[in-house]
Amino acid sequence: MTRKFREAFSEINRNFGEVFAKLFGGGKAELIMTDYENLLESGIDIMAQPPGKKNQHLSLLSGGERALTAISLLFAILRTKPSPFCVLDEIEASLDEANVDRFAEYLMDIARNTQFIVITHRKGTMEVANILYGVTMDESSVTKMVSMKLSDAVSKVS
Amino acid sequence: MTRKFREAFSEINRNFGEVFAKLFGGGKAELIMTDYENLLESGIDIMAQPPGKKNQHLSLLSGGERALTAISLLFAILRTKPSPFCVLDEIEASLDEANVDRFAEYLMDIARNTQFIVITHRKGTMEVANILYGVTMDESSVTKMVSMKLSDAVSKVS
Amino acid sequence: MYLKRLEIQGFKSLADKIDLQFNQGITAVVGPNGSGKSNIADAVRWVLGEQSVKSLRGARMEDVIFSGSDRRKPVGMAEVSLTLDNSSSVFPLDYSEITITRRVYRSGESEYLLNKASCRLRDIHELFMDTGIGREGYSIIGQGKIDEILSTKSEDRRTIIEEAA
Amino acid sequence: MYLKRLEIQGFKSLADKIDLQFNQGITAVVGPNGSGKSNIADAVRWVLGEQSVKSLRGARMEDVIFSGSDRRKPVGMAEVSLTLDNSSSVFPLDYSEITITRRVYRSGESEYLLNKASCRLRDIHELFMDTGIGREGYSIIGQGKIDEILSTKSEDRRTIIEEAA
Ligand SMILES: Nc1ncnc2c1ncn2[C@@H]1O[C@H](COP(=O)(O)OP(=O)(O)OP(=O)(O)O)[C@@H](O)[C@H]1O
Ligand SMILES: Nc1ncnc2c1ncn2[C@@H]1O[C@H](COP(=O)(O)OP(=O)(O)OP(=O)(O)O)[C@@H](O)[C@H]1O
Ligand SMILES: [Mg+2]
Ligand SMILES: [Mg+2]
Repeated sequence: MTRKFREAFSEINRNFGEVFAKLFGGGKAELIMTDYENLLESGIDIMAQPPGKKNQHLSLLSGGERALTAISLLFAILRTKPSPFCVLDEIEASLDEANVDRFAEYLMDIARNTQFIVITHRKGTMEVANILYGVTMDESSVTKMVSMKLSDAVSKVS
Repeated sequence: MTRKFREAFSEINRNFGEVFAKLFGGGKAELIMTDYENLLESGIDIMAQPPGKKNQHLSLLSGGERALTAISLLFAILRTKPSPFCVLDEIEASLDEANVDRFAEYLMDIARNTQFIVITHRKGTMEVANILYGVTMDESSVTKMVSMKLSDAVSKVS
Repeated sequence: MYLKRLEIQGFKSLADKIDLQFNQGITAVVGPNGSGKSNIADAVRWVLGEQSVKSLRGARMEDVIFSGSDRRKPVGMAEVSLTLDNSSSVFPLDYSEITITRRVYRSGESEYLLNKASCRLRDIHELFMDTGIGREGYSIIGQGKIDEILSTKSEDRRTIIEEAA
Repeated sequence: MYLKRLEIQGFKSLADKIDLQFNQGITAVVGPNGSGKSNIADAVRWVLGEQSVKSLRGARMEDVIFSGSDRRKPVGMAEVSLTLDNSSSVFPLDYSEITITRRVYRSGESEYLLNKASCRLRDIHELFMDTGIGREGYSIIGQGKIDEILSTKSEDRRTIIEEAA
């Protein structure tokens, strides 16, 4: 049990560092055991250092940096233990356009092993989708699906 | 004291309904005393009903509908008691483009009596600004200001 | 193993039947505020056996049934069916496809079906145990919830790693 | 009465002096993730007398001083000055402009100035009482905080109305 845990931990940790550096274009991040003497009960802390910046409390990161760090950890876990499918509801809302593009590019890579359904308002994310479903509310306040081309969807968000 | 409270309450309530209907293109919203028998201690609940929809728990509203409802209440309070200035940090992040445009239009109206400094990623909001300040991080991870034209700023977010 | 089809009727704002097909790639769902996108995510969460009304943004389980609008009367039942490919036999069942169905009526009465055969909620929970889908883990990240991955307590993060182990 | 000028140096990522002028219209602040926009909002909150490190996203008050980077050494002090127009005499002082300054050193020692004259934090709090600026009310809505207007308890909402009365 402890050995399985330690292997999962070290693999996710390695992935976390790699995905973070990929999404941030540099920098480092890792998971840290709060109590190395007691692996069976130790908690886990997160250290995240965007490129060029000093290692500081996670709370001092910007809204977009926090979101991208969380996304890095999510992707790291999915790389270690792929979920058959994953539904993401606007998780890239705080990212600027450059970060959305990096996120979308990495999503394509991870999507080889996990099926993604992403609810999004962002052009960069729409552009990497294989299928696009448009949702709208009709005059009776009932949801209906509408066929949607990428170009229409993109023009609605820019 | 109770009379002043009751007047402020009823004015904010009236504003809330008007701003909400303006931002949502219809619908109604109001503030409700939880205990009309005891105005000195009563709490206040929020009722919000987008156009065409039934009155439901606030929690069932969508992310964007909740944000727009909160913005309506904020603007209602500012109409009753204008703050000399107000700093808004990405409060329209969850709104779709159509709602951002309605928000920005209303912001222009309220800005006649309150000075606004808005941190934003959204084109609609940038378009109603009188001054645009660009912020960037230099190679030493230090913040510096850059002069920014509206057209440059807008192209970065679309 | 992947999600093939999602059929929703009477669930929240999806009063009229919605039938979504998925392939193994990335599917994007787009649309204006309040149109029903997150309600579709809620439908997936619900059919997988979600018991917490709070995770479904409601106050009571009845809140997931279409409650009507200016122009439409409420309906009496919500139903969601999820079809998964089982060609790699991830599920220990002799079918190449697994369809789970969940229904709830205004009375509070619920029904669960596995490939059209009546079953209990517990059977659905057990079906997904160890598949990495559903109630634990990260198969559904709700709106506004991505930050929670960072703000969970350090003990909760441990649980997440344990589940991945 | 309006905000005329904001001067920031050594505060969080604003290691080098930033001098922002404002007019009475709408000023938009734009830029990439992590560039320092919210730090500017934090600077306004801080110079108005914010005492809670949590509202400034820090763990200790020292966290607001530029702590260095790969290529820059940390600095020893953070300073923010806010200049407000007082031509309508909203502030009971004989100046057409009011400048408040706040400094903090690594030692934890703080200084406060009102039009360049040393004063106490309490004088700054009292200056803004009843002007609708600063610590209560809605003069600064932080990132991710707009939803809180709805999720405050119904008793807290009452306080908001009372302050507007
Ligand atoms: N039981 C119900 N009956 C009818 N309508 C409902 C019910 N439950 C929720 N709704 C409606 O569904 C709408 C919310 O839908 P949803 O959260 O899916 O929007 P969304 O497309 O995700 O929008 P956003 O982009 O703002 O996040 C609300 O307007 C709400 O009133
Ligand atoms: N004391 C400090 N010294 C140096 N850098 C700091 C300090 N405090 C915060 N920072 C840095 O400031 C950055 C955050 O800036 P800020 O929150 O203003 O970004 P932002 O422009 O609002 O971005 P976003 O669009 O993502 O919200 C972080 O990268 C953080 O490391
Ligand atoms: Mg949504
Ligand atoms: Mg920010």
